[in-house]
Amino acid sequence: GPKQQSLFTYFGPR
Amino acid sequence: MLEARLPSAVTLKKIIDAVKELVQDANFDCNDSGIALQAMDSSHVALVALLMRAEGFDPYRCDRNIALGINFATLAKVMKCAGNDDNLTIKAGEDADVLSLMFESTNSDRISEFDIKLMDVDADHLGIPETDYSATIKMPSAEFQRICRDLSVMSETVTIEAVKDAVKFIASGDTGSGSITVKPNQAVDKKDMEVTVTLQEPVKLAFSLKYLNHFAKASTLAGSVTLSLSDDVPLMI
Repeated sequence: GPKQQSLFTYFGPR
Repeated sequence: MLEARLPSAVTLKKIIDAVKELVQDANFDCNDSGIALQAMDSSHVALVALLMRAEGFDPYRCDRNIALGINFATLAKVMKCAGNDDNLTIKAGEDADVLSLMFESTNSDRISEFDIKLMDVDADHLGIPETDYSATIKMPSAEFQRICRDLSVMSETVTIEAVKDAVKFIASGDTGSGSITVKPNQAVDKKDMEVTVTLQEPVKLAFSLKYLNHFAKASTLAGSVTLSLSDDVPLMI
């Protein structure tokens, strides 16, 4: 199945 | 210093049970408006965001902002020592190196006190923008938990497809496939049993069931769950 992407792919650090 | 009392320990027990398998160590960020947590799992795939508002405690006192670094496995073990109906008081002093927990039975004949050592936790806080989602699904949380569990027999992945009048959960694996379709039912007596699908445009996205099963552990906290989906944006539950 597809691998879940790291959240850093979508959201930058605050 | 922080001092906060919950009328029933079960609230924190449920929260910790829902979080402990995703998050090993994280900070409780305490200020005068409440206790917040933002933490990712170790692979940075899932984010837990939690806010316990000061109004939920009585009394609640936090003189200045403090970050309490918590090991959730330890806190989970300690919370198992609390009765569901016990009063719970948590305390941390200035420059504290422990979080103190006191459980008091309803007739005050049993008082348990535990101190948990605090840790230094490096927090990766994410900047998450406001998102208008293509599809928002509201359903009973127990139903969502059951769908995730049932489809896990077929695959490690679920595809969630939201169309105008239904949401379909599809799992396909080496030994076969399965799907569960849930339809809106707005004419129900109990608000928690309501199913609604709010759609800007149809979406079809795949997710790891491992993480959804972890998220579903929070179903003891609320009767209903909302799933928000858009292409190229993480699922928000």
